[in-house]
Amino acid sequence: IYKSAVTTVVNPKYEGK
Amino acid sequence: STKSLGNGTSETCAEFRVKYVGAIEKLQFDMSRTLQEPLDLINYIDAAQQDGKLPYVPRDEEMILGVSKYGVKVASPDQCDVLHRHSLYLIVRMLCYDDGLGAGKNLLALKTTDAKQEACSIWVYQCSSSEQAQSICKVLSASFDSALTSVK
Repeated sequence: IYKSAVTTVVNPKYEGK
Repeated sequence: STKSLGNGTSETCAEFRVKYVGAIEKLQFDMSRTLQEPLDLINYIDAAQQDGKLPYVPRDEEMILGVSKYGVKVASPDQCDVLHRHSLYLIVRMLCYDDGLGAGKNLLALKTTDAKQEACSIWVYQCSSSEQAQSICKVLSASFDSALTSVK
């Protein structure tokens, strides 16, 4: 299924996890 | 429909009407490590829908998703029963994207972990529009920022 724009909000506490 | 309750006592700073699609709970840690990139998470949700682990269509009943500095709370419209309570410090990331079914609906995927960060869960909700989904992301991002600044 084609996915358009994706918005992500990451909790700084888990950056890179 | 951002309605902030100014009476100070209420924990909720913004409420949104969403529908609950489903959840995949207690994914083992090594599995959760493969779901770091947004596209990996989206593909995982797609696959779960195709495998029948997650429905394509959410339940009809609208829920109230509240975002505050405490985290995300999902309750019934009359707010009498709380379906989910995701505390802010256990929310790893939130993702919103078009569900691709052509009706402009957006899916909201919330990845949470447990206190010992051994397992993670994926909670999927459906928003009525991308604007609503963006607003939810903005409020959650603000909650993370305020939690961060209050720690320092």
